[in-house]
Amino acid sequence: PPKGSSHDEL
Amino acid sequence: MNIFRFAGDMTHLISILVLLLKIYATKSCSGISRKTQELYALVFLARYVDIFTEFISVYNTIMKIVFIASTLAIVWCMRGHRVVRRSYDKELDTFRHYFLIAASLVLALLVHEKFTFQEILWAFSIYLEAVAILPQLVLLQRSGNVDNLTGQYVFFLGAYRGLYILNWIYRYFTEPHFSRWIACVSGLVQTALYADFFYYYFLSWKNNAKLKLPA
Repeated sequence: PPKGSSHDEL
Repeated sequence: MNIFRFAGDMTHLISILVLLLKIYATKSCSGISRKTQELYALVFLARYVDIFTEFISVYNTIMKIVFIASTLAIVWCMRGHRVVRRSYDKELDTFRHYFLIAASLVLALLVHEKFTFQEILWAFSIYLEAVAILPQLVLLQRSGNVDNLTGQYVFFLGAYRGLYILNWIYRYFTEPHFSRWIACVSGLVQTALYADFFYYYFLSWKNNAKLKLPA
């Protein structure tokens, strides 16, 4: 996922 | 990772542990909506299809596995365990959850970040998570009485949503390109659904009384 994306959340 | 996000993940984890504890200790799932649990299982399976292709951190990967495994274990207990299954409030758990799945899928096809299989599944899981608690809240409302552990379960789930909102506010101010609209709007909707429950939870706590929801 791109930096600062909400996809890095669970 | 900021403190709000970590605290949110931990309350999410605690909520699932409380639910597992309730089922294990009392050998009963009364007051728990199987439909909500199945929706959560679907949410995690849809969102974490990237588990083997996208690596973010060891923490993320472990948490993903824990969420999928624990939710599937709960569903398995409610469906397959001979003793637990008998305590399921089937006649109270009548919310038409298929509508939630269909509506989330349609919305994901219309509103997503990219038109790819994974992105649409991701958006679908976000929308479905926002409304997945509804069968549970309806079941609690119908039965009126909320046992202690079930009340704690919903409380921790709601706390997780609240902490995630604080996390987004923090990220908005500290990260230059934090893209968030789908997750944040859905998250706000999801948290709002808990407002009523939290009101009565707070009242029962203040009056030191058993949690009861009005009919």
